[in-house]
Amino acid sequence: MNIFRFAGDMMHLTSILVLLLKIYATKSCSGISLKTQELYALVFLARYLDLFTDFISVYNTIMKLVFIVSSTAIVWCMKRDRVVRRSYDKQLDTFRHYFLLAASFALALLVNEKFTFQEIFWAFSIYLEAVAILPQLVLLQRSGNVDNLTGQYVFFLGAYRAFYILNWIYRYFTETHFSRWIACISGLVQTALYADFFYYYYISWKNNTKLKLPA
Amino acid sequence: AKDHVTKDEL
Repeated sequence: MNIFRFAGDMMHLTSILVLLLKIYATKSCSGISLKTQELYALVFLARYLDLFTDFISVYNTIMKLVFIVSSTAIVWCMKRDRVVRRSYDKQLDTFRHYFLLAASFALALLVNEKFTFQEIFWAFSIYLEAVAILPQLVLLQRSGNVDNLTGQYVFFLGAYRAFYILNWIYRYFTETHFSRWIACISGLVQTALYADFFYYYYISWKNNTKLKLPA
Repeated sequence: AKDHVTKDEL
């Protein structure tokens, strides 16, 4: 464990807490893409298949459980909670995310560390995570104004993978045979997708204006 | 040896 990875995990956890805060405090999920949340729930379920077979550390196990439980709770809440689901922007959240699922799985069958069930699902979760934010970014552009909590949610979610890239660079130079090129390349793509959001987020923060993404 | 590299990252 290094400071970059720990900071990344804490930013990831913060993004989920901010999202939970927004949904429970405002009893609203307006501006949140249910499709992105469904994809994230899948990412964690596909990635943490080794939850009960490989014990890494207490921290690792607890964080995996937190991510699985929180992501499924958010999906359940946006679909089932009578008050929250009324504010879901169904007509704006129209990204065809099944393509992202199919493409990620196809790529995982072709490019993986080993052609085994667990490795294919791990690679699938890595590729899917890189593109899972797309429905959310499209929804933000369509809905124009972005409320503070939603903006902070996306910001922390983007920042977490940026810190993971620093973690991979650090591990590359400090550990002998460290090769995580699937996660690294995918992480670069994932962070690049946030580039324009980060730019407009920084502008809105600098000018202290409301965050607006150009349609 | 395990059939997969243990993934120690989240």
